[in-house]
Amino acid sequence: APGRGQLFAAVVDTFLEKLVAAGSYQRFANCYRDFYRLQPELTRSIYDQFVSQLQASIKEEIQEVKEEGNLEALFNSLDKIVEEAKEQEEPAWRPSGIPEEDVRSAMVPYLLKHRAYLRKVLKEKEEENRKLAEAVLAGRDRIAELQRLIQDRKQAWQAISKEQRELVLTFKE
Amino acid sequence: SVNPMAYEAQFFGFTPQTCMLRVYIAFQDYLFEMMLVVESVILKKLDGFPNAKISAFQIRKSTEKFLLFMKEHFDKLFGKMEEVLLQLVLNIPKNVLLPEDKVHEQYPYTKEQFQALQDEIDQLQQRYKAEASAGQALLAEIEEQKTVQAELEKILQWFDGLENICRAHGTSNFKESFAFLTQNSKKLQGVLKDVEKKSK
Amino acid sequence: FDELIVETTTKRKQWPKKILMHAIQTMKGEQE
Repeated sequence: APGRGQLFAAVVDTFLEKLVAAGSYQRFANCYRDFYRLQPELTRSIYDQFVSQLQASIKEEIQEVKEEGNLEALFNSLDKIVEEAKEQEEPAWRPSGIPEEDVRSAMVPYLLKHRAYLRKVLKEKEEENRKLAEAVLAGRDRIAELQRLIQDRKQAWQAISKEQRELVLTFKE
Repeated sequence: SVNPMAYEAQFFGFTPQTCMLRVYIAFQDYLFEMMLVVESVILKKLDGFPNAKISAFQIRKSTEKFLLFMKEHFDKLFGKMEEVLLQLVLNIPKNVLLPEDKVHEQYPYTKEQFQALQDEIDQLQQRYKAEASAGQALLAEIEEQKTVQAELEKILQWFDGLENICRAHGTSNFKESFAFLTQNSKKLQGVLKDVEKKSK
Repeated sequence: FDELIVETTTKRKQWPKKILMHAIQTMKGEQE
């Protein structure tokens, strides 16, 4: 199928052709009948100039509109977009008119990324904390062990104090 | 009801109708201008034919007649052109989504789904903060444990040091040596008593 | 009316990106 750019040019050309065909020389001469009788050649050349000038102006205007609106590039890019969507049967999404709603979907991919990031760092943190917790528990056991060892040693020394007292007693005696 | 062709305006940056209006007005201006030029050229040429008995009024009548005819056809033709251009060129088919809106095709989230996603993110953030402070607390306890362990190990070393001194002086087991000493001192006391008794 | 359409649709085209930029900055800030 012809691209939008070609279609646009073809439609404008057709418009011009038909407009000129409608405003034919016969019609023109008929309207300016008296002058035509007086100067037929002149009438013809004035008509020809009128037509070519009108066509030139209209073509120039179209060119200007195309440049101003960057239409050529927009038509090509729209052709591509339409081509890509040709498999799409369903009517596509359109702005709902409620900006908050429409901007929501634009946020989703980034929120999903953010969620994935948070899940990842949470998992890492939980794993890290699990290891720390193990270390803390091990440390607590170690401290309990040390306290028990100290307790044993203390009791062992305290156990000596009975003999020590007896000894002191004998010395006193 | 006017179809604002908003989606087209989003793509083109102008509304197609405005574009067509702009073209229509320009074309129409040219047509009028050209007619005025034609008329002024003819009037100027007529200056060269004073006997022609063609008045400016007549020429104006002719101009209006031709222009009226052209204008009618112009409007009809322009209407057709506008219809074709608005339908086939300056329009975005219903099934087409513009690139900047692709996200709506990939993530058609409802309000509820979006809210659920945000809630989940908030919850993850809370949990992460909790884990982070838990981690701080664990690290703090580990630091504290290091100090405590060092203290306790120092005490154990102190006991070791004590026992090493004892060992160094031949008493590896105090309990026994006290008992042995007690025994000996009792014996000595016994002997002392004997001696005292005998000496009396 | 025409200007309103063009202004509104220009926002529809451009503002999600702008909003996203800020949202992404916020998320990155939170992540940091």
